[in-house]
Amino acid sequence: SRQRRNENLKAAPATSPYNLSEYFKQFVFPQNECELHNFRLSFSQLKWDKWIIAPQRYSPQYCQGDCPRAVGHRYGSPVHTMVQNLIYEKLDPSVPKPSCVPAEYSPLSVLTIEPDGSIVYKEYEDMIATKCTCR
Amino acid sequence: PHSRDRGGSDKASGFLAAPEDTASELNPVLQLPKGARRGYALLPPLLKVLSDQGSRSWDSQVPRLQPDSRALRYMKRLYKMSATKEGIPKAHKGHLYNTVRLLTPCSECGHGHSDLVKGDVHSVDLLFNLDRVTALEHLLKSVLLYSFDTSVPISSSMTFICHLSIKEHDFSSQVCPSISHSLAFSLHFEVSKRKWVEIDVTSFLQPLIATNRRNIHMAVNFTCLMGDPQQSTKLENPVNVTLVPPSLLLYLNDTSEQAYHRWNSLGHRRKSLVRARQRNGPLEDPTGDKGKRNAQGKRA
Repeated sequence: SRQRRNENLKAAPATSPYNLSEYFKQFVFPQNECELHNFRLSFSQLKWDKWIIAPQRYSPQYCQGDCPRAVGHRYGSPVHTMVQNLIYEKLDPSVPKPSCVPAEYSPLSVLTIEPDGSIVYKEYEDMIATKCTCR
Repeated sequence: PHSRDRGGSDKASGFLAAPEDTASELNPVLQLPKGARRGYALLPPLLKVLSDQGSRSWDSQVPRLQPDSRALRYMKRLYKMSATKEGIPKAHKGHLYNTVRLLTPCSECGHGHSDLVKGDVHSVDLLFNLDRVTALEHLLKSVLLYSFDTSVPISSSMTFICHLSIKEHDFSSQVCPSISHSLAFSLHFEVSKRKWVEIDVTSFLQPLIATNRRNIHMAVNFTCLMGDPQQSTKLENPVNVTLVPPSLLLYLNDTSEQAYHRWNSLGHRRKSLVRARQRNGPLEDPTGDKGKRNAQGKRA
């Protein structure tokens, strides 16, 4: 596609800035692009700090933003995402657009008190989002 | 997970909630099929309360015994050694466990603190309840955790020669002889008031846990001679060492899906590095630098 763009560029007559920006609009990425956002929660807010000893606060993070049409290259999305985007745009708008969701996570170590008063340290998988994708 | 047929534009009928369970609207867990509800019971407390989405504050509904303060101090120290400030498990080499349980002996056995002075024998009857250990938590190592508190801070270093013998209390099974285990070790006190001593009893406990015992009942004899015979140190003012009944520490490998499996992340990191080289997208750093966990495939 880079080759085709270069050819188009050569063929295109000297255009005023207005047409150029129009031309490049097809490649622009949404302002509100799909990305990782910070969110810090403390277990006392959930009233769980009586039995969760550590950590007292933790940042699960979350993914939010729009998914552009050309998702493959930028978000590591599977081909299906582009197909679903095509279905949404061309065939059936009731089929949802691809969503901005976590793609990779980090684990979290948690120290808790059990009902019988024993104490348990456990490492939980997938507790912190570290990367987003569109799918 | 259930799938819905969306052929063409007409919508198939949606998934109907089970009519007979009107209570299920109140409690999301009751909407789960029977098998999943049994799985729900196995979930660790944190995931139980997450799947309830806090609809019932789990902690207020479940009566809770307060843990022993010494045990709590020990586990907080273990947490600091095992996780970063943000709570992410540190990448320890050879750290195969992803769960550590500290059990304090149950109180009905009626033993309090006792002083161990100059070669006293400290024998105690311990009953540990293993109900909280799930079927997917496999024992890697077990330790009797003793905490020695000296009545006064020790001015100089001091050595104890100790001997510990454990015998299982199980009158029900006459057939197999009760398991016993004994070992000798020396205990060296530096200038400190408190000392943790971890005595490995894995070989003693492994056969008991393997038979899925829910209660471990053991008699523990603990003898310590103060002063080191070789150096024949004479103690002007003998120090009282308070010996509290030990806690039982279980290092476990939880193979459930929700638990973090360190060895999986090694494999995953190798795959993402390969994928990164192929695609080399702007978001994917080719060096695979993911903060702390950047052990290239080679080191692993």
